[in-house]
Amino acid sequence: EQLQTQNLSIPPTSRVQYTFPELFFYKPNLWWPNGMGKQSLYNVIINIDVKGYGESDSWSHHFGFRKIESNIDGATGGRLFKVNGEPIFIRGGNWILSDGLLRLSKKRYQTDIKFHADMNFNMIRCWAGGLTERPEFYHYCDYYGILVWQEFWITGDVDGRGIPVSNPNGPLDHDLFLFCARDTVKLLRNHPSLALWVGGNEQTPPDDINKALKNDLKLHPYFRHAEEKEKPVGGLS
Amino acid sequence: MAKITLHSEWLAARSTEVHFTGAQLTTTHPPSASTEPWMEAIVPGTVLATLVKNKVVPDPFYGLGNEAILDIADSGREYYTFWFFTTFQCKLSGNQHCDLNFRGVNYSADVYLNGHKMVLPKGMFRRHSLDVTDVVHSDGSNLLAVLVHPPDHPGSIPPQGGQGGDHEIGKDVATQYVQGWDWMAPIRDRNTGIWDEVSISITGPVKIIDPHLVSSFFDNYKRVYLHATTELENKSSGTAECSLSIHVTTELEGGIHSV
Repeated sequence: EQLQTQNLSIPPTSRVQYTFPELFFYKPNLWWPNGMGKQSLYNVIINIDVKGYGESDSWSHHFGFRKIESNIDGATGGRLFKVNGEPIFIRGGNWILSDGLLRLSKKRYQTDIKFHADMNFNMIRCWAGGLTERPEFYHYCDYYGILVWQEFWITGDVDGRGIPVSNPNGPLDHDLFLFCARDTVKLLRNHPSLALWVGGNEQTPPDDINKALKNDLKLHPYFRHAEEKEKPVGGLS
Repeated sequence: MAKITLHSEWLAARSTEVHFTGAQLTTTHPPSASTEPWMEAIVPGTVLATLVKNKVVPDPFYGLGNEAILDIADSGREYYTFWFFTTFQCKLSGNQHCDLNFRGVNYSADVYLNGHKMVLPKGMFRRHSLDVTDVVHSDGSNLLAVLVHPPDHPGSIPPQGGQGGDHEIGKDVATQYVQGWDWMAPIRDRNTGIWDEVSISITGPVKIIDPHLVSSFFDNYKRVYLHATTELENKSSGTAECSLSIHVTTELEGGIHSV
């Protein structure tokens, strides 16, 4: 479908951020949730060759072209989800984790998640008191079309409610919480099934954490701008 | 990049029963499954998963098995502070680099590789990547020992149970269900352990880190753009002249790929 190569120099013992010019696709196969269409997945491979050495590193990931939007619907007060512009009736299940001794395996994830798809579900909500789920969990959600509502590690009972009120200011180390959240987002953000990050369960995270999460997770200004700005239709019939 | 997951041939032992240091375990006194107190371990998994596998404790999910297992609140954190040990091969040539990666450790750990100590800081939901290029043996076995510490605040379980026990676990950045909930008995080791994938990755001088893929849509999803950005790290002491490429392929019916 697409192949692009760029040349660049990287200074010694340094780290750089590189952004490819965007790749254009005409009417690609879209990724749809279970029951709305096919879960079309593309394989994206990034590799880097170094002069005098050869291939230095390679990375690959299954990617689905899809647009997921959600906001609070004025009429119902509920959260309305749309996928590729189409509203979707959410049929979802609660999820804590696959095994209480964390004996997590691909086979177990595939069985658990296919079960949800066979029950005609199209969303799994990962409860904040459990785990931010693993790439294998998300891989099978990509494959079977199960959207994922993923909560961070704040629960009403343990963070600021209950009698007596517990941990009113959440975890002791907010920087550690945000470090873990950022690293987790980097681990999971390319999965098409990831539909929504949620600060916590029945509880808003402490203000500084909540503000930082909202800031880190908002759509990059480039995309907000690009969505509004009509691109020149370069010779496209 | 060659990634080799280390998910077999692990051993484990309670730290209070091991009388060697991490440096000794990974140089002069490597353990074996046949010597007490070492036992076969489940990695990825938790301390309790290993103890259940070796029938040292009953399975907590059958009958009243969980009641027969000492809770960390009563035993203290040392009781669930465990050594995990394994060996691996790693042949490096010329300008190659080797990373030792932990995708999830609960809650913190000290890593010893061939006698060298490295620390995995606190936090259950963070990855760790250690550059071990200068420490690995290219010829022969590499000895890896990991001393895993439980969460700092494991808390205790009030007689009436309740949602999240005494809520102490909330002081850490770790899973909270482990103190028990209305639908769940408490997990005695609070899920301490190397709970996610361990791997070694071998790359050349430049490494790809955490690419980010985003798509944008126009003309009613007819015109679509894929945006890709990535971090790149040049570990060598010279400027790296690189060519970076991105391929997107889709699988047509029956396993035929179009590029």
